Formats: sequence, structure tokens, C-alpha cells
Amino acid sequence: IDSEDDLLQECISSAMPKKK
Amino acid sequence: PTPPYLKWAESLHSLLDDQDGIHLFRTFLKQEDCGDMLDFWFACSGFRKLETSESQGEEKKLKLAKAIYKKYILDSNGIVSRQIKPATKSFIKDCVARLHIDPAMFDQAQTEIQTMMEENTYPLFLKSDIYLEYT
Repeated sequence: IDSEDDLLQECISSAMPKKK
Repeated sequence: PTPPYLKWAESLHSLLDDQDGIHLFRTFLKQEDCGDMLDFWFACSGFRKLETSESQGEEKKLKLAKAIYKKYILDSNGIVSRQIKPATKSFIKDCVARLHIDPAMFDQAQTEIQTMMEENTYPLFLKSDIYLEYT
């Protein structure tokens, strides 16, 4: 279950804009 | 130069293109109990961007598609699930069940959530204390 959540978090972060 | 917080008022995309904007909008959505909408929106974008070329790419995609489905769509009482049309939910359920994983499989659901934010939570955010205090 943890790894599923990690995968989801990683996916969400990957779509966020990078710090300017 | 235009301060970032004024740009946030131009469009939802301007807001979601700025880390501080996202942070403040998320704080607001959490207060309103709909923080999942924003996470779902970003999860859909991230899913679409996943590289197929990387090793175990397909397996990872399937796992991720299942995780997104389980967390946001399967629970019909969840805020995201309640905003997505039944036909769109069936389509995603079918994709997952048939292991038919497509980069665009969440696009329609993302659009529906985005429309909801544009018409509802985003205008409310611009009028909220949390935004006004920030500015």
C-alpha cells in the first residue's frame, strides 16, 4: 500500500512546476 | 514586474503554474475539504507525462493507473468521484479492468475536474480570506 502511495506522490510531484 | 499573486488571478493555469500559488490554493481547498481535486488534477498530468521508454514503464503505468483509480474514483463518496460523470468513471474502470493503459485515459476526468475548479473553487479562492490576506 505504501509503495502505491509513494508512486502516486511521485506522479503528482512530477507534474508540478519546478522552483523558479 | 507583475507580482505573482496578481498573475494567479488571471487564470487557473497561471495559478497552477506557480509553486506558491499551488501551495496557497491547496491550503484553501483543504479548508473546503476538496484538496483531493488538486492532487487528482496533478496526478492526471503526471500520468500523461510518464515515459514509456523507461524500463518497467508499462508495469509502472499500470500500477499507477490502478492507484489513481482506487484513490480518487472508486470511492463514490470522494470529492473527485462525485464530480466526474458516470460515463467517464465507467470508461476508466473499463481501461483498468482490461489492462488497457493509455496516456490519455484520465484526460476526460481531468477536464471535468478542471471545469469544476474553474467555475467553482477557483473564483471562490480569489475571493477568500486566505488569498486576500496573502495579497
